[in-house]
Amino acid sequence: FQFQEYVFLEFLGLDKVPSPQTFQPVPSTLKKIFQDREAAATTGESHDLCYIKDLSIRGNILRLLLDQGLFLYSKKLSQASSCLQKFLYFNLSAIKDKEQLTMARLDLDLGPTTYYKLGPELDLALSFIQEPHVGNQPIPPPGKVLVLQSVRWPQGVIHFNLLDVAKDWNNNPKKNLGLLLEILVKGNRDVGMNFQLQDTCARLRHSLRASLLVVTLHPEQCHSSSRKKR
Amino acid sequence: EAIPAPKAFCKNLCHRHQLFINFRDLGWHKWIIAPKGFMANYCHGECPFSLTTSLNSSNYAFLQALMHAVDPEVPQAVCIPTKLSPISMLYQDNDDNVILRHYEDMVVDECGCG
Repeated sequence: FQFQEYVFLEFLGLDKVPSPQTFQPVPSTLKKIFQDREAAATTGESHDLCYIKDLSIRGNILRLLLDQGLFLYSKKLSQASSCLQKFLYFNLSAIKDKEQLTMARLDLDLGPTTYYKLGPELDLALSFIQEPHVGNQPIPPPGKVLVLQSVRWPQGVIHFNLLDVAKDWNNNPKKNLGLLLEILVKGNRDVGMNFQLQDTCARLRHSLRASLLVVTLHPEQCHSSSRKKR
Repeated sequence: EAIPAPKAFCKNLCHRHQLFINFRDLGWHKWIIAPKGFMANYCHGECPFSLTTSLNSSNYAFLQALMHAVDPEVPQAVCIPTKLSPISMLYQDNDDNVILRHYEDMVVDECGCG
């Protein structure tokens, strides 16, 4: 009995059996949605599979894309109070042509929320990358600034809506050169501050996690509700 | 593994046959985070005319069974799913992305003659 594995994989939207080296931690958002759906299926409660209540958007496929970018260690950081610079890159190729993007949320996890080390206030800048950066070439000047935001302290998760950017990248994959994330420390630089700055930056570099939560709607698997009524 | 049908039921009549596919048996537990397996239930069994009024059947099935009784050339009514439920799958792809995907009408909950 040869189980038609490839047929089932194709149905799942995969071209071959994934062979992950390690299991990624499942983000609480996906875990909660999954558990709510399991509970609803068990109780026979009917619900629209193509509407994600927790995120208040339509969609039936949620992907958490991991950042594949690298940290930049440039000797001359662009500004004296620069704390870290990092390329952010998300591979959108898993999204099939038929799928419609309904959400692309960048999650920047600056590290666990603690109360004993609130740390300095930060400025966070996200800019487009205009030209590909290879190896040890000098860092290309960042392109248009996408986000400039102050962050009270270097802790917790910050969300950014990148739906329009992701749609553009999905329609023109060549444009997807990623983003440049720069974190600057606000405030004066006395000696004590200097020490704290290095400590904060080292901790941030260690704990920073970037991911892109992408939600898509597969029209063949999500009949519009009007069609059901028909 | 096939889960035995309740004894009282005539086994050859249309009913739901439960079949659980354990992803570990396929070696898929290495990339499917949840659930542990998949209820691949199926419908199978006869739809005789005498029972179409009680076998959770459609009116169409009753008429088709009546016609089959008159003219055996007309095929019998068939045993089909009458209630389906969705499943959600949480898995990891080759880029270590975590994916949660919902699929409608994947699990057969009830069968009947249609």
